Amino acid sequence: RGRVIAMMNQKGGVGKTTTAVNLGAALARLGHPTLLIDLDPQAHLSLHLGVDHDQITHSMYDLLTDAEVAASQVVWQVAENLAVLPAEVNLAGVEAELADRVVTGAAQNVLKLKLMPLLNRVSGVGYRVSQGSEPAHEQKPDTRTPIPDTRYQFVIIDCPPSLGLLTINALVMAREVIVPMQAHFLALQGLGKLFETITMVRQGINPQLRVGGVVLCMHEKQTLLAGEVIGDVKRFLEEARHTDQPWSEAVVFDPPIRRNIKLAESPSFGKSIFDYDAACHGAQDYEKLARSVAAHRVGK
Amino acid sequence: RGRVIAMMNQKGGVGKTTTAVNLGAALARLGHPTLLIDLDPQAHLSLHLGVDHDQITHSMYDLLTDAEVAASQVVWQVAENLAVLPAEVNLAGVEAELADRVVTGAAQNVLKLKLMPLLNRVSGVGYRVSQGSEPAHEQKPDTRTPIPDTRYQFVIIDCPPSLGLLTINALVMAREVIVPMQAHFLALQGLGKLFETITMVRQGINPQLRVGGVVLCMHEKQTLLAGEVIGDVKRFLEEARHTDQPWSEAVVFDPPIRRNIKLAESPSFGKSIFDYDAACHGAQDYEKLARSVAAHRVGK
Ligand SMILES: Nc1ncnc2c1ncn2[C@@H]1O[C@H](COP(=O)(O)OP(=O)(O)OP(=O)(O)O)[C@@H](O)[C@H]1O
Ligand SMILES: Nc1ncnc2c1ncn2[C@@H]1O[C@H](COP(=O)(O)OP(=O)(O)OP(=O)(O)O)[C@@H](O)[C@H]1O
Ligand SMILES: [Mg+2]
Ligand SMILES: [Mg+2]
Repeated sequence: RGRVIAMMNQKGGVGKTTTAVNLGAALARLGHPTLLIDLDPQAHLSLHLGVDHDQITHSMYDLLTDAEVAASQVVWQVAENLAVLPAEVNLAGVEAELADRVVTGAAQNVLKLKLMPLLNRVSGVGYRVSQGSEPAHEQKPDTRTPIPDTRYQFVIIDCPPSLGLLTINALVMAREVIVPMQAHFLALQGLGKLFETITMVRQGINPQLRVGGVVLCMHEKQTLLAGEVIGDVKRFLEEARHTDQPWSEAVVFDPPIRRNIKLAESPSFGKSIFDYDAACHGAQDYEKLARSVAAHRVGK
Repeated sequence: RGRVIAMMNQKGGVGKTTTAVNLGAALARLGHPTLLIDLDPQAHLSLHLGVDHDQITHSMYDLLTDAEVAASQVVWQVAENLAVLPAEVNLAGVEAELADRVVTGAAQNVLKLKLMPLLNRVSGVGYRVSQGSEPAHEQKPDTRTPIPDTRYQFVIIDCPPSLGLLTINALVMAREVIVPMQAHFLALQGLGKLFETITMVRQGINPQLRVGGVVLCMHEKQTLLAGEVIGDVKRFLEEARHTDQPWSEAVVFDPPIRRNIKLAESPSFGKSIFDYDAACHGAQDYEKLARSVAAHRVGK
């Protein structure tokens, strides 16, 4: 069955969106039908893949707050094997909107309930985003075309930089968590808090939740500091092997994703790195990462 | 009178703490008595300057929630001309603690009320943090020594990556705002929201609040993308000249701070860049930035 991955780290600017987009695009290019869910009110993933804000009729906000809206009304096809459920800025209002359902657990479960039909089979009416070379906001989408029924092999949820209700929804729906991080001083501290949250969601609501692994983003040529941080993370994960911790099978994925300015440029053209510069280091690294992630299955 | 600067950007990982520490340390080395306030529950600024968590008796949480605690009980001397008001993880609880005073405006004003006595004159009992070469957590502070009365010429408040109550407290107390940012796609979008918040605080509570300028952090050799983003920011600020917008005198500070791994390494030794590697590019850039900031006065 398909893998459902929450791409999370409460720390800002560590590479969640860049990894969700480019790991997702790489998996799609390997032939795996892949769905990307933008769960961040900043809507960077949606912008990154050229989803035209003016053409959105229903977005993640509607999916989460309007019982009448189905995932098939929200989904966009952005490349072969690659679809997106886009977000808009109004997604920031979801917490207030669902506040009265938090204590019953209904607010934490909304994403999962709405996505389950989609994960089994979905057809949607979505835009095929044109792959011209102009910046995203200048591209015209093709006329609205139906998306064929698709069984997704990978679903990746891009989380906001927080441990609030949206991220919790991702953890309740996901079967595994991937954590992008930068190998800098204090990265390990943030990881502790993150793992604590995963443990709580697993105990409270989602017993099958596991940590798949850590992606080292914006990696600089191996400095003393990076080496120490990576060693600490690997040691921490090793010590959990054969325990019942949710990260007992988690790995530090190879390869690390090297810092590469092309990765920061491609979103301004509404493209994944593969449509922007398929030969650069950023593309090579994410392509190899996709193979590692596809091969590393956690849980049952 | 002294300058009170909020170092803010709701986006995570853009260089707020690195700039608060190293701009602060550079100003101190230029002879300006400088106070750094750690307003982030992550407490990265405090860790960066080697404040020993086990030796803290009163921190920012106590200052903001306990009417009996004065700033002089919280302050630490960390270098010549450089003092710190440290934070601990419990600072995350401040929002809940002050929730009932939000509607009256008392919760937004707590920092200012507590700091005003300090800004005029303060003496405290603080640790002089030893400047040995071992990592911060292995350093032993000297015996507790009194800090002489100090009139601070610069106060810099390091904000968390959010527009919540702690950041609002910084904006209510500050006279100017400095915004660290990375010249990447979508940086301008975040700036819009930030400026909107500044406008609201200025209209609602702090009419003297102004934007001093933007610091370009983690600057890569000028790429097409960075050039475009910087051009956009400069144009946006130019268009506000001679208006009554809070950013009408704001500049993009020179120089940009180049990406330099030394800046990421120095916190793990509990030191500013000047005590870690005073000759590296990171130190050179922050030293020049301090001169630009000191020379650029905004408001009356
Ligand atoms: N390997 C890399 N090399 C160069 N730049 C990168 C790399 N990875 C990410 N970036 C850039 O760094 C910035 C932050 O990355 P990204 O937006 O993916 O982080 P994030 O964790 O999703 O942030 P947020 O917490 O705001 O959602 C972006 O401008 C992105 O383009
Ligand atoms: N010029 C630079 N060159 C290299 N690394 C840098 C530079 N500036 C900052 N860093 C590193 O980038 C990371 C993020 O920087 P920093 O913590 O200052 O950002 P921040 O805005 O305070 O983050 P937060 O939102 O979490 O408070 C840190 O690991 C820091 O050491
Ligand atoms: Mg993101
Ligand atoms: Mg910080």
